[in-house]
Amino acid sequence: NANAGTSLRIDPDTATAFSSSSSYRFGTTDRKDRDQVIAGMEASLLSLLGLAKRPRPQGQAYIPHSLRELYDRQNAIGIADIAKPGIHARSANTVRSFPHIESDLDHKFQSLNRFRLSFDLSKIPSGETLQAAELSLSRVAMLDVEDKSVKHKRGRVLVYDIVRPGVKGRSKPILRLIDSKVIDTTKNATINLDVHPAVVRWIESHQNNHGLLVHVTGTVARTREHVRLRRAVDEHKEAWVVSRPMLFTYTNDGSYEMASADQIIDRRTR
Amino acid sequence: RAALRKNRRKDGRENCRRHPLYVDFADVGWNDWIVAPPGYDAFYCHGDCPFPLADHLNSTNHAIVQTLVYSTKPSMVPKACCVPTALSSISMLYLDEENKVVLKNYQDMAVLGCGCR
Repeated sequence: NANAGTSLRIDPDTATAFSSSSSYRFGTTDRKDRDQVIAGMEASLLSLLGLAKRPRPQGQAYIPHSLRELYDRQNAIGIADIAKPGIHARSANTVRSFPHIESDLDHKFQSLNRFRLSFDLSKIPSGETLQAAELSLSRVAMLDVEDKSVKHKRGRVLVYDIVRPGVKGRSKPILRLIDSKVIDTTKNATINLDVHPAVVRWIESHQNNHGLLVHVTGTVARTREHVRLRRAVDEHKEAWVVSRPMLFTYTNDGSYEMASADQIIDRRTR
Repeated sequence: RAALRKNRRKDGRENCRRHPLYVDFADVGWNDWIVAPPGYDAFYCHGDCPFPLADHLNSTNHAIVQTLVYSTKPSMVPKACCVPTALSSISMLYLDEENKVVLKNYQDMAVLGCGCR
């Protein structure tokens, strides 16, 4: 595109092939035609990448540290399947991240160790097959725990799928425990919980997505916020995006077939 | 330069090999939604498949036969083609319409090796 100040170097053979196949002549067509050709090429490339149109994100975005690490690992090994230790997502080739959607309902949860997390998964393309889903929660190490006994340091994180929300004074919520993990409150490592059953249910019916209820038990967790579930009143937005709860979905977009046993044998023979 | 000389034949034609092809996402204006990588090394295969086919040209039995027939009667069959014989995947980190971060792996995006087929 000479007008835009960029140069596209095309091999003479390629240019000839391109020229004859698309009946496009460089230098003779007007700008409108050229823009159409460029738009067509961009659409073809986006289609190749599995996108219907070019995304136009608004503003700055925070890249979760775990995704950045996974990206580096994937580039190093050079295979199309997501290879993340600890989850069974063998044929997944896409990871999507979903932050908690803040709403007025958040204020109803006053307790430090109990909070509802909500995620909007409606934008996951219908053609993608869910392979795994995990909830990532960051923690603050409680180094000044007075009682150093193991019993007091320990706690447990429980995640429930809210099958049906409760109505105050009328009915209790229906909760389904889907995962739990023991935590040491003196450590600050991020914990990942398997929430695959809940996400499967939400994808089947978006109306049944009432979120996840996270409950942290333990002596320390009852009095102080060890697992980061909500933004503190005085916490800056930029600090919060680093430690906020995040849901990751591992899906297969169906763009390629996994190597079958026959193909592997065939390849070995060859 | 030494590598190029080695690949070039006496008649000036170059043997089948991998050539660099870098797609810079900033050049195509995609750097606002693709977080990483800044571009990618796609590579391409180009060159001549001469008779006899050397081992490093990763040729198949069929390509050897085709080249043999071509060497005796060029009008009968075309030469074997210089094509990618091994491809690798690339990973991309990008932002979708709602600023959500997506990591996606794409199969067969970069050429690892070329050969005569």
